[in-house]
Amino acid sequence: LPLPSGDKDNQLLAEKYLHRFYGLPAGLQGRQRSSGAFQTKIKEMQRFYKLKVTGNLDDNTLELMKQARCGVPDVGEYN
Amino acid sequence: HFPRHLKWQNNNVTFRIVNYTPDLKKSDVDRAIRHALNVWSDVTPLIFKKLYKGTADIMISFGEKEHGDYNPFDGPNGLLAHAYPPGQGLGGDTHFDEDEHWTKDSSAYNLFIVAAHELGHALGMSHSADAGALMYPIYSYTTGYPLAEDDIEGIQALYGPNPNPRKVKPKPDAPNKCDPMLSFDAVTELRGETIIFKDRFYWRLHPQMPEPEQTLIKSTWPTIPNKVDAAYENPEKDLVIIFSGIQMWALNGYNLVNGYPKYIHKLGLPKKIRKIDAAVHIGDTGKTLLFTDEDYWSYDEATGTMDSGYPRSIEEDFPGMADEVDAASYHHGLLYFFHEHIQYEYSYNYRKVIRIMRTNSFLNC
Repeated sequence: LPLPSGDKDNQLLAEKYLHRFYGLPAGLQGRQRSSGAFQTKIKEMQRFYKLKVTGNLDDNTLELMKQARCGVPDVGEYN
Repeated sequence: HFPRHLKWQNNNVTFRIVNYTPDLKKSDVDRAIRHALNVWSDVTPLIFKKLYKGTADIMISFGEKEHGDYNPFDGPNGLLAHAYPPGQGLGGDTHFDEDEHWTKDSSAYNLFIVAAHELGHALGMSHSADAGALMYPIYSYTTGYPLAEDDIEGIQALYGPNPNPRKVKPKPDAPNKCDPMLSFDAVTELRGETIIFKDRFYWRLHPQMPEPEQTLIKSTWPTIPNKVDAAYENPEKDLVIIFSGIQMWALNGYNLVNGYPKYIHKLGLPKKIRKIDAAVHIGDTGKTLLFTDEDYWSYDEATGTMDSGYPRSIEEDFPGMADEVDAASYHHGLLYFFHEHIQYEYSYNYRKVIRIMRTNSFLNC
């Protein structure tokens, strides 16, 4: 398969991060997938970390997602 | 807290260290875990008892990747550890990623700091959005007492205070940029951005981004102190000089310059000066102004000497200004003096204060 572009890697990283820590529903990738849910969760994450709330995967948000951290979700129950 | 405010119903909580990381001596792991538990027992009625076999409330173990709970780790970095809220079975259990390198210092991931955080979860604490709190999700190495007021309020809301409290000095919560009484410790430029120091934190302001970013000082510059008195940038040398007490540090971007810290008296200040309140570099003249109490000094960057005729009075030379300065900044012919919660915009050319604002308006608040 062709190697994924950097943007696609970042998108995957962000989806995994939001799924794990912000309860973004897992599901099929692709355009049918609601980008609304993704944006909502990014905003939730940006609000939590006091970043500028854009709903976009900007550099500051991405940089934060790459930092070493605890595995417990930031929202909701952990069981 | 977690949903339903999960907590242990009994103040006597047992723990067991199931296995050990090879990164540290067994005694170091025991010590780190015990100290981490003491952090929480010091401020609550909780008493922790160690078990050496069987099932304890909090089972502590090291494992990598998939380690039996369907919440796998991810290799080095990324996820460091996790813990489950109080409950039966897996509840309270605390797992550390063995793919990390665990240390008892700052050279890699400090086991005590991560353990104290995870054990907070094991007792019922969720994540804090305060960047200075122990329960903030992102790892940072800090020294001193680990709990912030936010952590203590959280755990005491679950269990109450310690009936025989040990005197503790919690870290204050992260400063709020929209606090109308906000004051600054120091302000400097850094390669086109403005850095504002307050307590253990700093804000980073980019001209094209209205929202400032708040970070722990130690997360970016582990070698400079938690409290900064003054700071300024010398753009010609691409250096930021940080002052704290009688010492100063030179930073080249995020790196400490060799040979620092040095004593501030190397600049030519008399030994009786024990602290610089504010510093600002005036690019047009090549001078750096250093403010101490009610006076200020002028340092010539080109010659590396203090100008003669100093110190001079702040009040006399900057009419309209308060007599002391907390922080100072210079932009396009205008000096910004910060004193408590007030900011003075001073025209260097016209030699007068032309505007007075709240300090926090500098943070677009």
